[in-house]
Amino acid sequence: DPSSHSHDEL
Amino acid sequence: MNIFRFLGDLSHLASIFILIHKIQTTRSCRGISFKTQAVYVAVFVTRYLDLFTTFVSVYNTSMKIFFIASSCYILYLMKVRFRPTNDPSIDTFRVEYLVGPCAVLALIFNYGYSVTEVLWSLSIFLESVAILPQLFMLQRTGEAETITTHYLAALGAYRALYIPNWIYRYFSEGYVDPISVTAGLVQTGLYLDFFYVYFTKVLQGQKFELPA
Repeated sequence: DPSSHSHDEL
Repeated sequence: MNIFRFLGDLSHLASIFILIHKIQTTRSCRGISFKTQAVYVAVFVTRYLDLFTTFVSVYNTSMKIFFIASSCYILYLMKVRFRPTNDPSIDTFRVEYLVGPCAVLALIFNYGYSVTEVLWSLSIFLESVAILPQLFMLQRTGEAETITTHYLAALGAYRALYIPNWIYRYFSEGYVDPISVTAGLVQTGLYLDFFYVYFTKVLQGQKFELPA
């Protein structure tokens, strides 16, 4: 599920 | 966003400013591994491909642009501006030994088989080992300028601070990113020897010197 890994970190 | 991640990002920013300051004030990139810096450019470019497709926040976008731009600027300083002070003969770590295995890992472990997801994964794995050419160089020369050790300490602290951030996010949001966590633990682990010498010598006012 890509939404649980939104890559919101840097 | 939580305090650990924010402090981690600040530490990452600080490390870049310290490095640029070191190169500009000493007018030399002596002691800095070009290979490590080049890998960082690859890390930021492959990770932030989503810059034009995904908007998280102004903070997130600004930081991404800054990391790409500053890492390219450092390469420019090393290869053009202060080129004569860069000594490739002591920067001998074989980067292909890092890129190859990381590419294989990225193809196996990722969050989706798309170009952007595999490259994101590659950037995470590559970042975790990007410091190795630099640490290898340090090991070879056995010493480092104090300012260079501050750069490395700030850079190591950045990923170390992401660990409490991941713990915090697990409990507050149920968020887990196993790829980042695994690579982040490895990345932080690589700094342990360095941190030991940094805390026991440099912060006590002594020069960074490894035992012969």
